[in-house]
Amino acid sequence: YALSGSMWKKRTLTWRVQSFPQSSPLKQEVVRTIMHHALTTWGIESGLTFEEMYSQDPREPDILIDFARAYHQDSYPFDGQGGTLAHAFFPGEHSISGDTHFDDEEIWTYGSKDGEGTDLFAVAVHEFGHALGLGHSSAPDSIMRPFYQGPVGNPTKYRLSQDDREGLQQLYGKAPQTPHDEPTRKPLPPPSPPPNSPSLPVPDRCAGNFDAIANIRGETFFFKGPWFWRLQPSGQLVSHRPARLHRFWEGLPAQVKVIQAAYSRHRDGRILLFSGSQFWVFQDRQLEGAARPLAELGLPQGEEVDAVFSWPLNGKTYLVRGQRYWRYDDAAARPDPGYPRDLSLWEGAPQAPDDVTVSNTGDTYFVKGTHYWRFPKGSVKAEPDSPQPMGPQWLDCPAPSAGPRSPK
Amino acid sequence: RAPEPSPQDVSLGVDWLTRYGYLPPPHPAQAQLQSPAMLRDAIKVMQRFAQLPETGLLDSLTMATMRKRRCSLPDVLGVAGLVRRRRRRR
Repeated sequence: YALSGSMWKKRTLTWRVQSFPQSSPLKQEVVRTIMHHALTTWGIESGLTFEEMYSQDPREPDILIDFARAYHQDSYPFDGQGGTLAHAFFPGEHSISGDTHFDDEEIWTYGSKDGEGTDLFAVAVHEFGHALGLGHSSAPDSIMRPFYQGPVGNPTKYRLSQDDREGLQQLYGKAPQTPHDEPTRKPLPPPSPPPNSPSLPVPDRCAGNFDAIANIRGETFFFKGPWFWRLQPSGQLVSHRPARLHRFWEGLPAQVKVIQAAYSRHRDGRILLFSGSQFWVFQDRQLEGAARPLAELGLPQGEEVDAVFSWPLNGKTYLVRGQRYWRYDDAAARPDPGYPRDLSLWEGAPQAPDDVTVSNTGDTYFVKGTHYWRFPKGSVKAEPDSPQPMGPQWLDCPAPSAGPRSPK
Repeated sequence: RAPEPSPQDVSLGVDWLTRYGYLPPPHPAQAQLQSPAMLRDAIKVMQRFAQLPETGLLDSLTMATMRKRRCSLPDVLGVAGLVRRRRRRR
């Protein structure tokens, strides 16, 4: 933990929510209750108490809470959705001391189980830590880590980590230990269920082993079962929650449960999805025509694919199965003769990759399990530092802990 | 060797490190440039704080971490006597 060097001299602090989120479905009552619980989290470990002030009260509260956007007349302008989420000012004598601002362009949520949006309670606990005098911590379980870690569970039951307690108690001492001193915790309404709750369990994006990965119009799609995630060129996932395959790809037959490969065709921008020994052609999100056999692309009857990608240097499409690959000339609309060939052309590539994709900068990525092998643009030799874990770089997953060596 | 970061990534990285306190803010009156060693050390401190491998390079993992959602406040609050960072003994 880290201490800012300032702290409140008094033990009862007042607070008020001055403005509420405009673009969040959370009602004002829920926002106030979440703030109450976030403050109580610090209170129960230190003996600090917090009193809500109402708008009619002319006094200025110690902790004034606002939902603001972009430049809002302090040194920390917000930056739209993503990026910076919130900030708070350390204790002091200035009028802004203790004030806490949340970026109103975030989608603030409560009780979301699927990682959608930004959990207001988790961020509020963090910011109130600053309002009480704590800086950022590097402890892995600390709420004062600077990066958003996702929801922290039920606000009525959440307790600080040891690191956070120690930092707080350095400033304000420990809470009195009697059975009757636990502050009253307001009940919270149950979170509203997300719309169209899935009946299927949602896969874990951090477990890797994707069925297919494709660069489609600059975005990287990660397919797993009947779900997929989208990674924008900015490096941000559209959502931690995957989208449903059949709701997005209109016309994809319901019996297609897994996409084994996917790629975007350069000559006309069509998107091809592969499953079994067939493929489907989409214009944007709409299916065009019926399923087609892989034999059209030069593969033997009944053969399936592990990976398909289009290589920008020659405009050809490569279809990989196991340790072999075929090549298709999209421009001439015919398979190239003399195939299949051995995948060893791609020096360092894994056998039977989950998929292969080409990035916006022209590098080729072979993906397998939780790792990728990168081939710089124009090269058929993997980078020496391959493979690398893809979760932290692409999917907002924690870095893997030191363990067995990564696959060769 | 790991691939060189793009100029855009270097710019983003330096801005990020300055914003969150790992590098001092630039001074328009000073002719002295920021040394590569200073940048490398700042990256290492950031990596240590974020529990990343301490390569001293703006590698892909470091850049991905810099793109994560976070609090606006700096991580390094300044040397001027106001920071007391304590580490628990193992």
